[in-house]
Amino acid sequence: VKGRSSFDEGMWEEIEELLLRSDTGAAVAEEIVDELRLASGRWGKPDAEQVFSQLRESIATRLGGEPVPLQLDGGEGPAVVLVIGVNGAGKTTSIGKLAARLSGEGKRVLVVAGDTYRMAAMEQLAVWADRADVPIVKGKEGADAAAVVWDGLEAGVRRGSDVILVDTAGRLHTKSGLMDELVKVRRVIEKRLPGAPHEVLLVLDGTTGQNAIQQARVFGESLGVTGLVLAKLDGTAKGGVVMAIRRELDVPVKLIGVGEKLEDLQDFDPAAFAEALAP
Amino acid sequence: DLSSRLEGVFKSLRGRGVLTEDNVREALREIRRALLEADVHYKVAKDFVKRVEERAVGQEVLKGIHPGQQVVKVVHDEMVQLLGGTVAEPNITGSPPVPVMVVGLQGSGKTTTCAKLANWLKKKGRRPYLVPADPYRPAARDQLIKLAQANGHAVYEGPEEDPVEICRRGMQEAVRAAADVVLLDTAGRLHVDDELMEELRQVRATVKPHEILLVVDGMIGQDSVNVAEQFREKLGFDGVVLTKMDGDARGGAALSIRHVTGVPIKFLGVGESADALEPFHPDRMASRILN
Ligand SMILES: Nc1nc2c(ncn2[C@@H]2O[C@H](COP(=O)(O)OP(=O)(O)OP(=O)(O)O)[C@@H](O)[C@H]2O)c(=O)[nH]1
Ligand SMILES: Nc1nc2c(ncn2[C@@H]2O[C@H](COP(=O)(O)OP(=O)(O)OP(=O)(O)O)[C@@H](O)[C@H]2O)c(=O)[nH]1
Ligand SMILES: [Mg+2]
Ligand SMILES: [Mg+2]
Repeated sequence: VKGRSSFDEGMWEEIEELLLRSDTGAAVAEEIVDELRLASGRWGKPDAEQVFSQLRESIATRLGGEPVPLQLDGGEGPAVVLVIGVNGAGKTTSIGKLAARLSGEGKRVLVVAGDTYRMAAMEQLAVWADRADVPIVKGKEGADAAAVVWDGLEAGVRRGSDVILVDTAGRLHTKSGLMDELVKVRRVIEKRLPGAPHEVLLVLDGTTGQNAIQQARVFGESLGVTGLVLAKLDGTAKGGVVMAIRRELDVPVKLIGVGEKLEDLQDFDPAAFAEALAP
Repeated sequence: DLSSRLEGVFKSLRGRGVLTEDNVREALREIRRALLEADVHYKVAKDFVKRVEERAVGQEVLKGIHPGQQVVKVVHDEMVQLLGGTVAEPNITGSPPVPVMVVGLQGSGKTTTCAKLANWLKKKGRRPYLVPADPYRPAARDQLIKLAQANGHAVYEGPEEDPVEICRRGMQEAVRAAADVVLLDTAGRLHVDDELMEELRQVRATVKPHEILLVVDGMIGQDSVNVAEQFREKLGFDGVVLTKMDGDARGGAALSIRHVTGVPIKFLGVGESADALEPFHPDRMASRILN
């Protein structure tokens, strides 16, 4: 589309396809193109650069314009971050990265191995805790997740932790029994520490399509999601579905995962995201 | 569902005449929208809708069936044909032990799928052997070893750190264990990571697999085509396993990948347990995508 001096009908279709292949979904793509057409009607003879600049602005605005920080003020006690999401999204790895970042900022961090179900889940988180140089609370394999989380919070309070990061087992939002288990984990957190959890982060795989909206809806309804982590944005997927999620549920993206190393975690910046989607 | 969405489009057309370009065009816009919502790649949706147009326009409106339903039948049949065709089983014939490589993006379900394939093979009277060739992900080898032990399968537990070496030694151990199929679990990687794609080519050259399975997350969106094209170009694969289909993702990736690479979907992952593997049914998949 770029490199053309004037704008014609074919270009609107190209912009729509750019958005579609970024996983914005048809509804958001149509809305944005309609909005751009309306705006360009007022410009007289727009060029591609002008339209793209407007496109980027529209994307960034739809995502809140500014980065949104994590709520890590636990008042008298530790701040608790509950990390949830479907299988394989990137929860455990994201917790490792976040632990390293917060620890690097001088915070006392504790990670809790709340995935007592999947093979070698606790071992996996233990390696990350070691890399981030933070303590970890684990239970026995097959133990009740809520019980391990309770123990973890107890330990965090005793140790004077500033932040407690709670890992949970991956689960599909369609499994009501597993969603009930997660609600129970949340209740245990609320009971042990009034005001907690201070953040409930839903981790989304950046390659996920429209199903991410349903994930956000269902996890949101049952748990109350305060922010999204969009992992695996270092691939070719653009993660445009977060616009549809913001539009419907008003949940902000707070963090993005851009690789498999400890340092590969970045704050979500709507302008940078817009730039990557529509360069 | 698609049927009811198309009923409005054909309100004036009941029981007379022919499906014309005009009334089909509006139906096709609805169909394209439905495919995009189901995560079918936008180019594949475009191609597919063209094929439907060619088949639907000029059809006589049948008595006793709503024109919308008639178009849906064309769509459904066209999709089943695109998804199905060849019999889709992995190639596990040849002098034992037959190597099968399992590859794909991070978190797609490879390690779990290896355990599922081992169970599937055992039920067929084969002797599977598992090789955990992912030295990168924390506790990846533990994960496969524990899965193997829980399901009574032999598994390679050597100390090597290089995936090519793990696979070479793993194949030797499989011979000693009198196994007849070897499942090589590889590390998740990006199709655009040239170094790691080269590593897969080295593994392939070392073990000479009879089958390479690309494991794809069933909720994947438009990226399905990038991933499939790059894996085909940089490595080559013989079958696809679409995982996490026990969720409510529509699975449009099945159509996209099949259409763009011609490679068949061979299995669906339908749960976390090692028995949650189903053979792929084109007609069921078509209904799911078009729901
Ligand atoms: N390239 C890339 N890979 C990532 C990123 N985040 C996580 N991964 C990889 O994705 C895979 C799955 O990550 P996990 O952290 O195990 O995901 P999970 O959500 O905890 O998975 P379950 O606990 O099994 O549900 C691993 O191979 C990670 O290294 C990222 O930002 N970029
Ligand atoms: N519900 C469901 N979960 C699945 C399915 N297949 C795998 N999983 C889960 O998805 C998550 C990731 O599975 P893994 O087998 O670790 O994925 P992987 O491709 O080996 O991941 P990497 O090695 O990090 O690339 C785990 O929580 C699995 O239990 C499936 O068909 N259905
Ligand atoms: Mg995990
Ligand atoms: Mg694995």
